[in-house]
Amino acid sequence: AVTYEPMRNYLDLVYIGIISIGTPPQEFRVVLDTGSSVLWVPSIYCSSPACAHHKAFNPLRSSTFLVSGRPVNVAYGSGEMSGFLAYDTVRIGDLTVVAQAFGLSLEEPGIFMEYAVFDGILGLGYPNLGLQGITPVFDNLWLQGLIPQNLFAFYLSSKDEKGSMLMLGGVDPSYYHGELHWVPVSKPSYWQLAVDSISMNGEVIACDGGCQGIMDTGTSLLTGPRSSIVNIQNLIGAKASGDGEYFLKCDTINTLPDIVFTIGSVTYPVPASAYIRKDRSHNCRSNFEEGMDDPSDPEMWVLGDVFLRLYFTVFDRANNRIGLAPAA
Amino acid sequence: CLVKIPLMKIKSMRENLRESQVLKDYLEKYPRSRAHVLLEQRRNP
Repeated sequence: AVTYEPMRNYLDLVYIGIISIGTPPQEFRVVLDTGSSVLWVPSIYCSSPACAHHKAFNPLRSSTFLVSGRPVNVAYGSGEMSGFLAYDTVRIGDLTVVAQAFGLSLEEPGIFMEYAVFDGILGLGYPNLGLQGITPVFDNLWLQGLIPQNLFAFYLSSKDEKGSMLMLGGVDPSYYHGELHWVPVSKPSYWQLAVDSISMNGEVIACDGGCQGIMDTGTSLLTGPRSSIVNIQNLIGAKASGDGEYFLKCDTINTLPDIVFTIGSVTYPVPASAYIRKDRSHNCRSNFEEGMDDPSDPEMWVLGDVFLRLYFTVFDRANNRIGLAPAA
Repeated sequence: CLVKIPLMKIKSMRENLRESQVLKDYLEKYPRSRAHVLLEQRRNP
């Protein structure tokens, strides 16, 4: 049982939620990730140094634990985990999913996760993105009748440590302005949709003639094909550093124009204040990043947290569509 | 019946690596092509 998540890079992730597994519950901090479909956390049997830095699940302390023994390997853009499959009760908010399949890591090679603040990952992608024959957490929430609507939504706050929200089974309109614009999911695996174009000052600068985009809470930045990203970095005056990051002058935040994503004939501007990030040392970096080249789809963009902070997003499994509206 | 799960904004792994002055070493040792290599292995086992 191997799943590959070639576009995953958790280096810049900043949003986590708390779930618990087992009876009595054991708490974990997890990334709620629309770009993958597997739930996994470290186990007490994991011997990697990375596991020592995180909460580890102890099956011996759970009366509802069932082991499958099926091996699990998940490869990410920035590392991998290997372990085995198990079943137990998972609690997310007030909801309790019984007999939820999840991975328990035995090994987290390298220093992937060693510096991560989260313990594990909870995937919210389509089932076919995960392990064959395994029902992901969100599917079980629906199948076990725990939520009234087969959809979820993300509100990601840019300012506060608190305030960001995952909504399960419904949408609270106070988190967005105006109307939701719905776009069909073009390939139900990732939360993937068709992007019409990417433009600046009214001129198309990337995705000319259309491309595909993935709405991904598990990616922080805006990633795209190498040639397009290099073009955009040049247009905004960003210079490459030795470690793959692009720096620019901080005062350009006030002068650079919006970069506009057109999706379903609706424009979604991303201002310079969003596509440039300033760190605590007052260095400014571009939030555009080269994505993993996917030979099967060379024009693939990932619209990560940078985009999702600006636009409240509804992930509608019932109708295989994505709703977007300016975040409140 | 809507269930809201609060999310916390945390310091990123990149920031932690940078503050520990191991970011460059990390990126050299674990280039993002790692998953791509694994993907290729799956396609051409």
